[in-house]
Amino acid sequence: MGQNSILEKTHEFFQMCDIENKGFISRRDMQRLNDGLPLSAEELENVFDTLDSDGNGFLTLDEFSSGFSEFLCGQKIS
Amino acid sequence: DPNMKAGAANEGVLANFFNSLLSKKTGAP
Repeated sequence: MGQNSILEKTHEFFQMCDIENKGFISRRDMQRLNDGLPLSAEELENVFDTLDSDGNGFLTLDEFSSGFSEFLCGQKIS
Repeated sequence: DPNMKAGAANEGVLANFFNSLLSKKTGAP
């Protein structure tokens, strides 16, 4: 995957979570994904806490994209 | 370091999350 497509995917995924286009993802936005994704509310809570590196309760695109990069790195190793 | 351990445990959840987003995007079941 090229750098541009990673950036594109990051934006796409961010927008899938930030459906109101606020520019950040709140804990409530994350819980809404419960309907569309095969993850439990607890798992989504866990994902949110993992991505929210500064712990302020909001996920910015920066935090989201570093989580996505970490995921991609893990994929490469395994 | 307890934070490192927690991070490792959460890696699987994170992978699960992004994989689900990928499947949702591509329309795979």
